[in-house]
Amino acid sequence: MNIFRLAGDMTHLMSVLVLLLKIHTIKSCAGISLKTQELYALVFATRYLDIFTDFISVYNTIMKLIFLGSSFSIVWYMRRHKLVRRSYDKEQDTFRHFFLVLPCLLLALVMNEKFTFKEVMWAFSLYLEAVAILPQLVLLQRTKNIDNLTGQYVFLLGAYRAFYIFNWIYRYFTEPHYVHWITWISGLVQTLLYADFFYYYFNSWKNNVKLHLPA
Amino acid sequence: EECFHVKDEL
Repeated sequence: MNIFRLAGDMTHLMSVLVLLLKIHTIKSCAGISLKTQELYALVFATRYLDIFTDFISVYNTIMKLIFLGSSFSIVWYMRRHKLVRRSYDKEQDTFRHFFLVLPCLLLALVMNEKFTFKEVMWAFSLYLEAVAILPQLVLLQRTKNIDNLTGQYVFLLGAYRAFYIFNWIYRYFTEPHYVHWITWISGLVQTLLYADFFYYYFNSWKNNVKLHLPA
Repeated sequence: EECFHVKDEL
């Protein structure tokens, strides 16, 4: 474990807590894409298949349980909770995420570390995580006023993978054999997708104006 | 053979 990875995990945890806080306290999911939340639940479900078979550390297991539990409960809130579901703008959140899942699955069947079920699922979860934010970014472009919690949620979600890139660089130089192209390329693509969001988020923070993405 | 990739990251 290095400081970059710990910072990344904590940032990721904070993004999930910010979202749960928003949904649980003000019972609203306005501006949040259910499609992205469903994709994240699928990412964690396919990435943590080995949660009960391969024990890495208490920290690792606890964090996996938190990410699994939070992502599925957020999907449940947005689909089932009578108050929360009312604030979900179904008309705007129309990204057909099936067109993200299928290419990632096909790519995982071709590009993986080993052609086994677990390895293909693991590669799939990495490719899917890289593009899972797209429905959310599209929704942000459509909804005019982005509330602070939603902006912070997306920012933290992007920042966590940026920290991970530093973690991979650090591990590459400190650990022999640490070469994992699938993880690195997926993580880089994922972070680049946030680039324009970061740009507008930073400007809105610098000029102290409401975050507003150009249509 | 490269040491098998233990998935120790989240």
